[in-house]
Amino acid sequence: SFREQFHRRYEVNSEEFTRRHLYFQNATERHAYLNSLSAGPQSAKYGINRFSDLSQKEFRDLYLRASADRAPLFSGLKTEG
Amino acid sequence: LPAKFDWRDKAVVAPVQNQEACGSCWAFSVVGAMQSTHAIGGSQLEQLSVQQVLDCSYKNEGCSGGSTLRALSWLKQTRVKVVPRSEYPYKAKTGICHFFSQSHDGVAVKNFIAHDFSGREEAMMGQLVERGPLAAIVDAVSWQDYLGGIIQHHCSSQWSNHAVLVVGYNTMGDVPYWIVQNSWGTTWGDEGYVYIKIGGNICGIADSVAAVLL
Repeated sequence: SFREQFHRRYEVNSEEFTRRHLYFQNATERHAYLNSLSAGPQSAKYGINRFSDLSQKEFRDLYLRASADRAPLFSGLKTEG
Repeated sequence: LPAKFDWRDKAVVAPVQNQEACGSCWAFSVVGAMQSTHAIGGSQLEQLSVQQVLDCSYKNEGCSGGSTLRALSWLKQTRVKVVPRSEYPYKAKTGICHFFSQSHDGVAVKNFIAHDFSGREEAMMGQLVERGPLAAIVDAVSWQDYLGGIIQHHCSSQWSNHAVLVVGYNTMGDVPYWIVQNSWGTTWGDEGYVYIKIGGNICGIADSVAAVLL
C-alpha cells in the first residue's frame, strides 16, 4: 500500500524492493522510538510518509543541504546593520 | 506582542512549494521571505523565481546546497532583481544563470538583518511581527518521519542542515509554538507546515534567523 500511495515503481522481490523494504522497516522502528516520548494531544507525531523508504543517509543527502553561517547574537533592538 | 500571530492571515505568504530532489531549501527560504516582505510593503503577493537564486547565487552550490545568509549577502551586494517565477520557472536542477536587465520587473534586496536568537525567542517573535516572515535554519534530521503536531524533542540545536520560513507563532495553548513553512510539498507534515515549540531553541530554530529589507 505504501508503494501504491506514493507511486513507487520498483518491483516486488527486485534488489531495490529489498533495500527499500529494509529502510521502511528501519523507519517504523524509528517511529516507535520517536513517538515514545510524545505526551499530550499537541505533541509531534511520527509515522509513515513519502520519505519512509529512504535511508537516513539518502534523506540527508537529498534534502538536508543547507549550510549554517553563524549570525551575531541578538543583543537588543538597536543592533541592526 | 500578540499572543498569536500568523502572516498567512494577512495573505502575504505564498503557497507551500516542493523543492523535489534538489537541495534548494536555502533558496526557497530566502525567496519566501522576499515574497512576503514585498507583499507586506503593499504589493500584490507574487511568487518569485527560486530557480534564479539557485542558478545565479555563485556563493552557493545550487542543488548541492547553500546558505541563506550567503544568498542574502549576494542579493544585497549585486542588487539583482529576482524576477517572477513565471519568467524563470523552477526545474529542481542547477542550471545556467539567466540575466535580466535592471529595467526588468523584479524584486531586489536592499538589506537584511541576521541574528542568533538562541535564548531570546521572545525577541525573535518581535522581529517576526515587525519585519515579516523570517528565513531560518534548523536541524531537520527527525523531520524525515514527521506527520504533524508540535516538535518538542528529538531535535538538536547548532547542527543545522535545512532552511525554512517562519511565518507565525501561537502562545495561546499549553505549548507555545512557531509556525514554520517547509518546502517539501503539501503532502509532508501539516499541509507542508511544521510546528516547533518556542523556548529552548528546539531544532536550532533560533540559531541563525534573517529578516529581509526591500
